[in-house]
Amino acid sequence: PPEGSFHDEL
Amino acid sequence: MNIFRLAGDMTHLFSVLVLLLKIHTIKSCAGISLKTQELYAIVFTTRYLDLFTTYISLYNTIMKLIFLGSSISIVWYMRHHKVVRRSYDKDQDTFRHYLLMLPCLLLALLINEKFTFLEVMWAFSLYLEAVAILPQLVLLQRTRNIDNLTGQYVLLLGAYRALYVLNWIYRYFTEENYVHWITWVSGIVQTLLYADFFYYYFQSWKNNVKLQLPA
Repeated sequence: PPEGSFHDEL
Repeated sequence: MNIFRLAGDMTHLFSVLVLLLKIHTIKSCAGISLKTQELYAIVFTTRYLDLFTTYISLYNTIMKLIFLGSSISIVWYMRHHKVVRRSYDKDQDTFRHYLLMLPCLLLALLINEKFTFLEVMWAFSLYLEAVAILPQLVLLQRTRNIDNLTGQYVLLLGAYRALYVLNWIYRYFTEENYVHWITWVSGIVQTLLYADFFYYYFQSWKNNVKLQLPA
């Protein structure tokens, strides 16, 4: 996934 | 998914369940700050905008929907339910929470991972979450005889924050390129707010006196 544009935490 | 992250999500989930239990079964929201609940509803709405753009996992999607739905329904119950709203400590819950939003928005415009709408909203939600508990802490300080459910709600929220910090430490050492300064700094600020509160909370509990926070 592209860095900084992907947040997998809630 | 590591054990700290899972335990953190579960304590967060339990905190919401405890609050919903109080509202649904006792039909009371005494001691709960509507200001904090409104901020949480805004936090989750602005953070989970990526629900429509990015698929991460079924777990992630379901948890996001639960936090969105529960935070919005808690606000609805406290404002509009004809029984629940009568137990709201309106005169004590005086924190001007909207004043917290502007600085958070400005900070998000200045400090973000990328200057796009979603990223600015994501940063805003993290800054706002860091301070969203403040109206609740002020209300707890003012309320005499904090009931068990309210105490457990705040305790579970504090545990969720502490476990997330452990999760970041674990991920930093086990994953390559796992660096999220915005999440870490705002998360640590938030955790310190809880730690400071719990220090006084346990002191007053130990000495069996009414909670009195320093001015």
